[in-house]
Amino acid sequence: YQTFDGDLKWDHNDVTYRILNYSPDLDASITDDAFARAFQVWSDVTPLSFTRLYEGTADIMISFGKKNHGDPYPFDGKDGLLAHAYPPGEGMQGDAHFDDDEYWTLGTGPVIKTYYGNAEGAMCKFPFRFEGKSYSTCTTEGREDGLPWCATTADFGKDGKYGFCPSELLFTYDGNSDGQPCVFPFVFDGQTYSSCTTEGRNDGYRWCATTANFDKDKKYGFCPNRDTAVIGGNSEGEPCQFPFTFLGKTYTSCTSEGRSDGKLWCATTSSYDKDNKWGFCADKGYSLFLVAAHEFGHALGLDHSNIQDALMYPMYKYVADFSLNEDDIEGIQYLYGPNRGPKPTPPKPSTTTSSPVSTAKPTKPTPSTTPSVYTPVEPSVDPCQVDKFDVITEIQGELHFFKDGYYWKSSSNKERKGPFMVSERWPTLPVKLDTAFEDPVTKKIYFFADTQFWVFTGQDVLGPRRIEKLGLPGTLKKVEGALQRGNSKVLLFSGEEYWRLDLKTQQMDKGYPRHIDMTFGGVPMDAHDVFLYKGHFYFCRNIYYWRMTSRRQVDRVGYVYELLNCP
Amino acid sequence: WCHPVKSKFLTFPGDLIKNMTDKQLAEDYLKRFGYMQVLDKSGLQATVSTSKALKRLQNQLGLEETGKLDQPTIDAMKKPRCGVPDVRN
Repeated sequence: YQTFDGDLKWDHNDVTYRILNYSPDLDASITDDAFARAFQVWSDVTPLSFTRLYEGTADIMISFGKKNHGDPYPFDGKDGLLAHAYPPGEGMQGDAHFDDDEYWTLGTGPVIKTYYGNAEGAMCKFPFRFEGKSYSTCTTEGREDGLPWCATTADFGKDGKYGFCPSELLFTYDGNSDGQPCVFPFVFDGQTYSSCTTEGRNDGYRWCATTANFDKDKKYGFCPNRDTAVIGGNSEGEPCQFPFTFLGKTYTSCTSEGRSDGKLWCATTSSYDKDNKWGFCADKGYSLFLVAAHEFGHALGLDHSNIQDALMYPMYKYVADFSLNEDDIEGIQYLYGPNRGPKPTPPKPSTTTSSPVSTAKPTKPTPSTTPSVYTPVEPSVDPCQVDKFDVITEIQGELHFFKDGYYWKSSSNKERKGPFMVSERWPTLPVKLDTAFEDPVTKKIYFFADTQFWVFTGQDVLGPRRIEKLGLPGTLKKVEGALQRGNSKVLLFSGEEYWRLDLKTQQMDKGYPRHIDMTFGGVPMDAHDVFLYKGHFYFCRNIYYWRMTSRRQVDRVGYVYELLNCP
Repeated sequence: WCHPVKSKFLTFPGDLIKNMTDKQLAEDYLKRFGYMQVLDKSGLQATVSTSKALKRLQNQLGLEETGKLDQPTIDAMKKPRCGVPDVRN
């Protein structure tokens, strides 16, 4: 490994990052998750922690751009340079830039997340069968509204599971229209447009107006790439037009004809011969997670390595089940030292060393069943000393206390149990959680972290999805508490307000948000945990809780550690 | 068997054909990623010979250090990669 001259590094461990814009290739929640996992690669082996900011200046400012993108090092179109980043320091130092002339995926081809429909945001399943035909891209077949859709299982006729594919007719991203879809035709600069355009911009991004007249309303958004969008060429982002003619022949799928490099391309109008409009077809693409993990290595102070299997090796290489190479770990720990906390990743079952000294008795549960017993790991944190838990909630009749990737269980007059690894029982959850609750009827468990949420049914998980999916405002930073009300409603708390979610429709009830003090007089307005336990409402602030009866009277103020049966 | 159709190769408008010769590609690559410049003893930047620069690149990429622009080296230069220089001056 190499570090930068003078061992440039951050002089603090709580590093902040901010995502300035998104690529049209991936759903924002997938980009968010890829970056979060890329940071976790480094926080798993160092004392570093990474907090996402949504405004202002963060240590690591992340952005996508093309060719000349605002610094002295232009990108070079498709392939070649994928991204770059600057070593730690002020201003542009520490920032990471990704070339948006690349096709960003998770390394194995199109990642098409669906919207609406009945598949709750699941990914498209290609190929899928519909009315006797096989489809390997989204289709508008079977619909009159021209909205591209896909099945999320291999056979739509059998399962009936479907969702809508990213398209400018469904939503836009960034811009100033809160995701509203395009309005076609729209007027811009006196011209009429019936599709997305790059006119008026010098960064090559496709955009549209979200009202009929941009000149008057100035409302716009960026167009997400459809799954059939071309990459590069002279029509970046435009969907392939099938069939199209080329050199007098008709093509109904991508072809490498006419090219000596064998790359697949298509025309974006019905006649290449007439219009010469074309682009490359979607390939496996580059894993945003892997490239980001590499670039964040630079942003933390690592230079390139000459170990071919190291993450910090300069060339891109797709790896399915990624783990850091010893060389990367030595390099980053040379700068920041090891992770003093407990090992974050549960030991792999095949390499279990059941030595008497092993602090953790790792017995990984068989993934197919939801084991009833989880193995406590070496207590590194005394829960009785914790002054602020990430989450407190009742699950299967026991209070669960979550903190930094661990949880403890406690119920009245029973011995406290734990700590347990969150990742062992609920894999894919981030370390930092904000709140959770159990659906009293379905027993599904909802977890919230930042602007995302996960729904677990046993160990099956749906998510992460954006909390906007539930009808919460896009400006909400996090959900801090949850109170189940009856069998199908749950109150979700954030700041000084709360909303009511209908669990059946998965949508917010009308007439919300409401102010906490209008309904729950006498409890702190800045409670960071709100939960229901044995019919009482608990509002926590640091080590204290306020308990309220169902008649909304505060009948007790106590210490959270009492609930943990601490001595 | 019919005679294979001779594929007709076109130049596509807007195609970033990097129609550089391998030699031009190598010179551009060695310069961009910091292999041509070195700091000499007195800290001044000096330009090294292409052969010496190639050897440094081959060492960095774990290739056989021939100092020649051989095929494995050309192939390595065409692979997608990070834009941060390998040799910092």
